[in-house]
Amino acid sequence: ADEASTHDEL
Amino acid sequence: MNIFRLAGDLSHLAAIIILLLKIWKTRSCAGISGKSQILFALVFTTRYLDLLTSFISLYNTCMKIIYIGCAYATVHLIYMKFKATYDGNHDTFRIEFLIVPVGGLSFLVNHDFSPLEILWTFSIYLESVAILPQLFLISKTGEAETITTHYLFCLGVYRALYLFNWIWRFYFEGFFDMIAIVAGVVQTILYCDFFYLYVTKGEKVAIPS
Repeated sequence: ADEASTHDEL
Repeated sequence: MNIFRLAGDLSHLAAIIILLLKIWKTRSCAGISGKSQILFALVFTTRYLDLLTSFISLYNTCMKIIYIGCAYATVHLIYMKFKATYDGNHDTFRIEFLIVPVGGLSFLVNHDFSPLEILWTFSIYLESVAILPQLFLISKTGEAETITTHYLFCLGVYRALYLFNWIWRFYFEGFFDMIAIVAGVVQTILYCDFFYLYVTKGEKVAIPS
């Protein structure tokens, strides 16, 4: 789930 | 970053600037739902708290600051500076009926039960319905100024472009975020009725109430 938690989109 | 996401961000930025300039130049917020603008300010505030905790890129940081700044400036113009032109009689959508369910859902369905993540989830769900007061207002007044329809068109196109961005990222990066995708589909669907009128009616858009 960590990739979903780093939200790189606006 | 891919072309769909960049185009989406620029369309979103265009919408925000169009609205701010429209209110500032005409010195009037007639036909604009202050409630939707409050919801958008809330969306940006809860989504961009990570400005304080993580740095992703200069582009990311600049855009977040611009979005938040413009959102609060727009709310200020509507409820303070040009308060006299605010159409309170038609802007009557009960936004608590949006905030409470969205708040509850963000506690139930999220990627991670941490404060920042729940606030991010809340902002994603809220953004998908934040335009409802504005569409409701237009359906009550029966028409929208041309510039307002351009604002709504850019705002609707931005999330539709993000859908293509997510298809691109799934195909090339294997990345996908189900919460953002589902909310983005709902958000774009809400604009479909308006898109149809915008394209067919050209200038004056009258959403049948």
